[in-house]
Amino acid sequence: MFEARLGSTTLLKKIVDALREILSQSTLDCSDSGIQLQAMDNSHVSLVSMLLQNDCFEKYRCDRNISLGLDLKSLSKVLKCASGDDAVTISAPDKADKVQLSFESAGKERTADYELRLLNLDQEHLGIPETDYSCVVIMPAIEFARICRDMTSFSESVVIACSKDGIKFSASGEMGSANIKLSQTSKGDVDLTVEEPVTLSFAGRYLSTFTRATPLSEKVKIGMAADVPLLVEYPIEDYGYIRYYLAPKVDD
Amino acid sequence: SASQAKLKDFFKPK
Repeated sequence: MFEARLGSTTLLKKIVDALREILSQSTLDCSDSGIQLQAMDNSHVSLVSMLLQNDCFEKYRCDRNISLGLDLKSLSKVLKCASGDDAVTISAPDKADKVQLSFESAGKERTADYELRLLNLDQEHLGIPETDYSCVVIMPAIEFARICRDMTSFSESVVIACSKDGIKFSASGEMGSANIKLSQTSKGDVDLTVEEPVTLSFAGRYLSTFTRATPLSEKVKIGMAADVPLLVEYPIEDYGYIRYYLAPKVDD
Repeated sequence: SASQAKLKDFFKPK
């Protein structure tokens, strides 16, 4: 038996919104310690890794490991039927072919149950090595989203250059060019840890897709090192994270 | 010019 109750549906809605532009279907791997997800986009350029620890939930029970293959569009439709302040319980028996989502209104006067058919997804998992990123930048998530939006209107490629002086985003296209530089401030809203400067080029549309996770967190962490995928991490309160990895563009 | 790398160039299948 698997059963997980969240006090508010809003968190689940935000998580699904953060995933569904990059993934159409995905498997939730549920174990005693919590729920994990790892999946690549269709073109195998980016990867999403999510962790929700069991202490994220008001109630959590997972008698044996279970994989729940879900169509995220369908899950999103079900979540639209619920209010943000409803409590939600996700449950499935062992060897399930369906998952149940039960919503309970804040005053407990309304309950609604939905069943979703599970999918048998054959998802490939990649080993993500521990990486010492040469540059780690923590900045307001809203600022990162704004920069990605502004950059992608100039060019398909975004160059990110990070040094002790700051992090610089550049895009150059037919229309012209754009450069945005953020320096570390005494207010502490931009925090830079730089061992070595790094400059890498990335596809802007993926960066923009990652910013769908902005409502999850005030801060975003960006990790860069030469010739490794970019890390963009949004913490989920103190209970987990959504991490996106993006392969860089390489010179031919 | 630059081309897009794939994740499998960096991360190995488990």
